[in-house]
Amino acid sequence: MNIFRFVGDMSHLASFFLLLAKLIYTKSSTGVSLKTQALYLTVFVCRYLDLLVAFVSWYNELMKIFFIAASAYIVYVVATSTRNSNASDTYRVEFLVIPALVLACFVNETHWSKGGWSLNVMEILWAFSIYLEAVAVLPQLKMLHQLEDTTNITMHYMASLGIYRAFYLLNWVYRLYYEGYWHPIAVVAGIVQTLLYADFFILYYQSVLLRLPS
Amino acid sequence: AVAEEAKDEL
Repeated sequence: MNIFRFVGDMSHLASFFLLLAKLIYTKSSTGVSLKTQALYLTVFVCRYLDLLVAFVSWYNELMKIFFIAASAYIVYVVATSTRNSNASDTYRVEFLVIPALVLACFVNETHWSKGGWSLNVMEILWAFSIYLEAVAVLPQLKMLHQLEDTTNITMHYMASLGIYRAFYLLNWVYRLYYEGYWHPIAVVAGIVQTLLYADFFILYYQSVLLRLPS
Repeated sequence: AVAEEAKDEL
């Protein structure tokens, strides 16, 4: 594992702790999009089905289990939070889920001649999870743009997700150059996903960094 | 994995 991948993973891990800290210490899920969190849970469950059939490393196994468990817990907390009206969580997620599923059915890494039926369904779900992750942040972005008063911790949560994406891009450049490793589906979707965060970082700069005492 | 290379990323 190269340093870019590791920094990316740690930033991703940090994003979970930032969000959990926000939910637990402020006892409020205001400003957190339930839709985005439910999409992330869907992403992790669909992508990490390989936990059942393939072992890569303890690092991968534990991270995957943590990502599924933490996102399930976050969805539970936000969904049951009475203080959150969710009035501004208005993104139409069917416009994300359905195209991602259709695209995954046509553009995926299945090898029908080689794999069994269940393994190929897993490949379709893997591609679906990649496409869905690329756009899953959109409901949260829409909320951030609508809400005047977003807590800094929610913004730091988003920033750590953005850093995770950026370092994964560096990781892929590194792996392509030194290992010849390259999954076009993941790379193209990853570039799209990272570009979506560019919009967030402009907001982050304006609303968080410019407010810091100089 | 079915793919040419194992998916070892998260």
